[in-house]
Order: sequence, then structure tokens, then C-alpha cells
Amino acid sequence: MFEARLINSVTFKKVLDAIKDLLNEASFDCSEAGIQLQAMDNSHVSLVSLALRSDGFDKYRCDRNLTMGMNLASMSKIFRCSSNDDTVTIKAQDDADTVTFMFESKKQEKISDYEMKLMNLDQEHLGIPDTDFSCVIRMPAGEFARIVRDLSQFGESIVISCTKEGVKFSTSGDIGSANVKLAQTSSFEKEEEAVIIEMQEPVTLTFACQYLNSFTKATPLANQVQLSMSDNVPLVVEYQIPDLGHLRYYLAPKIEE
Amino acid sequence: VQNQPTLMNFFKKK
Repeated sequence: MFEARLINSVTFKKVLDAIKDLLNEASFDCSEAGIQLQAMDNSHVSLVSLALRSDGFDKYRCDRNLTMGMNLASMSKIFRCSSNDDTVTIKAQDDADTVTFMFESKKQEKISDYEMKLMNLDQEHLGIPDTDFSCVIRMPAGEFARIVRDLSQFGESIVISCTKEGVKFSTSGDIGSANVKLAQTSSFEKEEEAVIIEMQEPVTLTFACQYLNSFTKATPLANQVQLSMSDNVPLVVEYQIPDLGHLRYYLAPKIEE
Repeated sequence: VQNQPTLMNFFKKK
């Protein structure tokens, strides 16, 4: 028996919005520790890694490890039927071929349930080694989304250069070029407004705008985003989901021919 | 010219 209850359906809606650009379907691996998902996009250039800890749920029970393959568009349809502040309970029997989502309104006057067929997905998992990154940048998630959106108008790729002084986002295309520099904040009123850089070595890497834009669909989940970079390894873009877990995206850098 | 490698150029399949 698997049962996970979350007080506000909106959190799950935001997670779905953050991954359905990149993934059509995905396997949710459920264990006593929580729910995990690791999946690459169709082109195998980026990877989504989601972890929701069991202690972040209002109620969580997982008697046996279970992998639920789900179509994310179907799941989105179901979650669109819930109000943001509905409590959601996800339930499945052991070895079941369906999963049930139950939504309860705050005053309990409306209870709805939706049963969805599970899929058998043959998903490849990648072993991702722990890396000491040369640069770790923390910045407001909204600012990162804004910069990626702005620069995407001018080119297909964004060059991210990080030094101790700050981080620079650059692009160029048919109409010209664009640069956005962010300095590390020396003082800030609110922690979520800070730009903080931890640098061992300066790094410059180039990434496709298309994927960076998809990652920023996670912006509503967190105030801050963390970018981790080292030469010749994939970028990690991480959003912490408050009190519940994290959503990480990996993106292979572009390489000079 | 820049080339877009896949993640398998960096990570091994489990």
C-alpha cells in the first residue's frame, strides 16, 4: 500500500508545471524515504531529478518500494481539476496498474477522486557522481528566469561566465549581442534577494537557451535558484522546494567543434 | 561551431 498526502495540491501542480516541458512521461520511484524521479528529456541533453522527502508530506506510507510510470499530461489534467488549497492524497495498491488522486476541499464539503492508468516505462537511469563544483551561484529564481528569457530573444545559446566578482550571462545572434552582469551582493535586506558566489576556479560554459528556459518553469517553487558549474561537466540548476525536497536539472554544456 | 553533446558523454548509465 502506498499513500502520500500533501496539504496543498498547488505544490504538486507547480512540480508538474516545472517538468512537463521536458518530459512526456516519467517513473515516480516511491520508497520509505520518499518519492524520487530521474528522467532525461527525449534528446538526452538534459535530465530532471526530483526528490520529495517522506517527512515533508502530511501523511506518508509506503509498505513496499513501488515504481509508478505516469503520463505527465494526464497527471496535469487531473491536477487542474483540483483547487490550489485542496489536500491531495496519492494512493496505490502494491502491484497496482492504476493510481488514485483524491482531492479534498479545505472545509471537506467536496471530495473528488481520479483514477489514472499507470504505464510501464523502460527508463534509463544515469549514475551522477558527487562533484565539487568550481563555481556555485545562488541568485533570485525570478532574476534567473528574467535573464534567460531576455537573452533568449537574441541567440540560441547563453554563455555563463563566473568569477569571484560576479556572474555574466552573454549571447549573440543575427541582430547583435547582449550581456547581463550580476555582482555578488555585499548587503541585502532579504535573503531571497541575494546573489552569492562560491568560487574555487573561474568557469565559462555555453548552454542552449531552450533548456534553460524549460528549467525556469520551476521558478514558482522557490525564491532562490542555485547554479553549479565546473569545466566540461553538466550544469546543475537546483530549486529547493520548501520543507519537501528539491528539483534539480542537469544540462550538458555545448562544446567547441 | 558548437556541438551539443548528450548527457551520456558525461554520465554513465546505471
